[in-house]
Parts: sequence; C-alpha cells; structure tokens
Amino acid sequence: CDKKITPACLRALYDIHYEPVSTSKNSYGIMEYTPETYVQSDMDLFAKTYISGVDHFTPNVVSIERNVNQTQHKGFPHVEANLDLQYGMTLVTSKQKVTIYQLETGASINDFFDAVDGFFCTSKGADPDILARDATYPDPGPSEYRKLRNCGTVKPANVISTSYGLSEAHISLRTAARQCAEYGKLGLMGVTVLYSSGDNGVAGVGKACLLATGSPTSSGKVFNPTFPSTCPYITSVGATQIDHDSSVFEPESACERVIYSSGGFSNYFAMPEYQKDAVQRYLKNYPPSYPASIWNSTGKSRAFPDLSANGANYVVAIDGKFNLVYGTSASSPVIGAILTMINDARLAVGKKPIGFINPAIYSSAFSGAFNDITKGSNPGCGTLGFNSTPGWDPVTGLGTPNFPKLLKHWLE
Amino acid sequence: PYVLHEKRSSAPYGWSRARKLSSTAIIPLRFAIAQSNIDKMDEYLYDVSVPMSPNYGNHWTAAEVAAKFAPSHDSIDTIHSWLMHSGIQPERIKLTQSKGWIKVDATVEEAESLLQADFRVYTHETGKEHVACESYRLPAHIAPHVDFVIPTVNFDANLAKPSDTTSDPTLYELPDDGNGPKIVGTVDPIVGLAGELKD
Repeated sequence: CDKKITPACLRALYDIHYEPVSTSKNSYGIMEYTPETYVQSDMDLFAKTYISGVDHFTPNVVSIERNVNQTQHKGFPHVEANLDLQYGMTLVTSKQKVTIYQLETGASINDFFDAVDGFFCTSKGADPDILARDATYPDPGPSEYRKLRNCGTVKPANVISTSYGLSEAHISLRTAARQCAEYGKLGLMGVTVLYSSGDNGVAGVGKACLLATGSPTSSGKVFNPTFPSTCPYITSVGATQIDHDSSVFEPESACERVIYSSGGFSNYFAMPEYQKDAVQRYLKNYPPSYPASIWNSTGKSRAFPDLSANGANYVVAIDGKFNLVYGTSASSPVIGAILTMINDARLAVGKKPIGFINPAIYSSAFSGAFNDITKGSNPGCGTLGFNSTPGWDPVTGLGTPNFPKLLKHWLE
Repeated sequence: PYVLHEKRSSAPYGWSRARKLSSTAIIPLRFAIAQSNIDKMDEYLYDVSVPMSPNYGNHWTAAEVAAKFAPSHDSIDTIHSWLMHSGIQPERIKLTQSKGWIKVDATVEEAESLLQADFRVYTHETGKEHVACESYRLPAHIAPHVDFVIPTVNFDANLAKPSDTTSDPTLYELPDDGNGPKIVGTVDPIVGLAGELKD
C-alpha cells in the first residue's frame, strides 16, 4: 500500500469493515463539473478488479441546468470523476447507490448558486407536499437523469463530497460569505458538506501565492488559503501518505508525494467556536515562525483542514488502464464514504444523519477517534509551509479517521 | 449618491485585462439579494450540530430553511423599483424561485450605467476569456439590499480540482492547459454570447 493504494488498503488503514443495511434511506452525493465526467467502461473495469462478484456499477446522475447527456464526453478529462466515483462508490460497497450532482455548464459562481437554488426554493420547492413526493430519492433507477432545475424537487444527499475548489483571492469576500452561508443551510438540513483542502500546500489552489495587495501571483510570498475550505460551515479534508517501505499498520504522514496537502488560516472568515481550543493549542505549542505579513497570524481566523485521509498512489481506471493518482481529490470522497457508512448505521437504529460534523469531531467526546498525524509539512510560496504536529495542525487537521471509534461515538 | 460596493486591486495570476466589450453585448447580471437572519447562522447551526445540544440532530426542512433566510419583500421591491426607474423594462427583471436573486440580461451599456463599472474582457494565458470589472458601485439606498452582483470582480472561471497524477510508468498526463495541472476547463458566464463578443 505504500506504492499503490486500493480499496483494500484503505479498509485496512482505517479499519473499515461495515456492510450497509440502510441503503434505501441513505444517500451519498459527489459533485462533478462538466466537461469533467466519468467513463462507464472505466467504472466497470474498476468494479471487476476490486469488488468481488461485481462487473458493473454506475451512479445516479442528477444533472443541473441543462439535460445534456454528459456521461461520455469524448476527449474531455475524466480523471477527477473516475477517481471520485471509483473510490467513493467502492468503499460504501456496491449496495449503496452514489449520486453525482453534475453541474453542466462548467464551474462558475452562477452554476453553484443555480444548484443551491434547487435545494432552497421559497415558492414551489418549499411546498412540503413536493418534498414529500420525492421521499424515495435517491434511487430513481440506474443512471436516470434527474433535473435539479425545478427547485425543491430533489433532496440533497446526506453527505456531499466535492473535489474542486478555488482560492480566497479568486473571489470577493461578499461572494465567499454568501456561498459559505449556503453550505450552512445544507448543514441545517442535516447534510455533511466535504471539500478537498487543495494540493498546493500553503499557496492554496493553483500554486499562486499572494502579493501584498492580495492578488494571486506566481511570484508572491503571501499564503493564499483555499476556498471553500476556509468556510467554517464545511468540513475540509487534507491528504496523507504511507511512507516508503511502511505498512498500513504504521502511522501515515502528511502527503508530500507529487502534491502537498493544503492548509492554513483564512483571510476572510473568523475562527469558529468549535475549533478554538484545538487551533489555539497548536498556535501556542507550535507557533509558526513566519512573519505576520505572509499569513494570518492573528489566531482569530478559520483554520483548515479539519481532518484528512490518504491521498497518494490511488490506483484508478482511466481510459481502460490503471494509473496512479494523487491529491486531496482522493481523500475527500474516502471521508465521504466513511461518513456515509456511519449515517447508514445511525439510520438503522432510528437516528438521524450526522449532518454538519465539525462541532462533534473537535469536541472532547471524539477524542481518540482520529489517528494523529505528526510527520510532514505543506510547503509553498517559497517556504516549508506548516508542520504536522501532535494534535490538530494546519496540514492534516485532526488526523485520519478511525472508523470503529467514529462509529461508536456517533452511535452513542 | 453611489457608493463603492466591491473592488479588486488587480486580476489574478495568469489573467490580463484585454479589450473593451461592445456596448450592445449582453451581460447576464445577477443581483444577490441580502438574506434575512443570515447573521444567526452560527446559532442555528450549532443548535442542531453540537453533540451536547438538546436539539442535536433536529435538522430543518428545506421549507424551514427557505422561509428563515428568504430576503425581505422590502429588499426585493427596492431593487426591482431601482432597476425599473433605471430604464429596465419589468419583463426583463426576473426573480428566481428561491427569491434570492434578481436576474437581468443587460447590455454592456446598461450594466455599466447601472453599476458605474467598466466591463472588460480578460484573457487568460491559455486563451480563455472572462468578463469582469475592477470595481462597481451601487446607489447608497440599494447597497444594503444587495450582497453582490455577478459577473463583476470575481474570477471563478477557473475552478481548480485538486488532483494530480504520477510520474510512474503508468503515467496519465493531464492535458496541459497552461494553468497548472489542476485547472478544469470552464465556461465563461457569458457563454452563448460569443457572437456579440466578436462584434
């Protein structure tokens, strides 16, 4: 597993041994952006290889905006979608249907807000009868296209993982705040919203650091946090790796192979109450030596990521061949699959989905539910970045999940 | 009087300010109407998400969420009225079903007049184009009712996907779009208006 990660490696790493029993009540969604899309033949190749007795698996597709047949866009990239789905779906086992929310006109602010309009309509969509009519969602049939355009006709999945992101410097504070508030609304509805933390260390997405003016540039020196990872209403997922010649039974370190897991401190959002103790402990015990001019050293801003999972050497079927893929793109769907199984167990005993998890995972009640990562860093902007340290750190967050312990805590 | 609503000091890395837009080109303006009770989001969310809370797990319905945060009628009416008095015909002013947005397909001339902005086409080094402005202003009595307007100062046209592939012999090369290996090709907010842009 230090050379090639497969579903079996992840099960061993995080002690994931669970067979879903509440699949008709449960749901897991993964966001993709056209033209990025999955390829069915690659899904089947992955299934045949890694899921015993399964030759074919396919997600539900909920298309947003335009009803375009997006499943097989020839010539467009599909690394991301193939990766997200092959691992997200395999880990929750073939019994749990996974839904893709496919934003069809690309990944613009317009598309995002159109998508959430589908969830929170005050007119037709707010009609409880319409919501009730859709109570059987999300299993409308194999690959059936569902239109999210008509507001309120689709319930968001219990867990939604997104492996895309921007940097704070790309969008205005007002836009970031509004988008973040929309995630807060999803949390109110019991939806767990996960985002990859990014792959460029402290530089944020795109390897662009900031100038003193706040503009991203390749020659800047100021850390550029990833958005929406800095939104306090989402759960940001960093990446780890198994060190060379180590096994799944030894501690992982922060991912420094091909990519550097992003993390740091927001320039937009204040520190939420739930992480104050953990982050301030880090700042007190392991104060970063960088000047305050290149990072938000106030100790009052939202810090990320919240947790992490392996993000190195994923074996992914792409264009009929297996390839190795790296990134927090991989770790977020894995965390999503784990939380989906926890939801399954809760639903089986009559409990509700876990919803917004940050206040829970940072609480003392969840102490010991994560494997603390204490090695590695997240270089960028001409610096060594931050260090992984005992306890929460701005590289791997609280650490990687210990599935049995998380399950136990959430069932108590 | 107009007041500055949002401003960007310079374009993000890789983007450069290019040409002026034709005054007759169409910009799909979207006004994000200020929402009610949004300042209480922490309180509401913690109430259902903190394990020790008596309401832990008592999640809201979509209808409850929509009702709690819906913009006020006053905000909607004020923006609507301003647009009409600015010469936008009522049938061109669309309120989304969520009531969170007002949409107007405005000409560049109208948009620049409404927002006191200078819209330009920005070009990425890869050749992608994006329409934006460096700043925009709103009438002082409108500003409190609007969170922001798009497309204006945001550069969301390149969402990045944080994944990468290996230098292993089984390497799968991501197409080099010149913007780093993690940038997804995207569609500009004015997609479909290429004809007008060319003019």
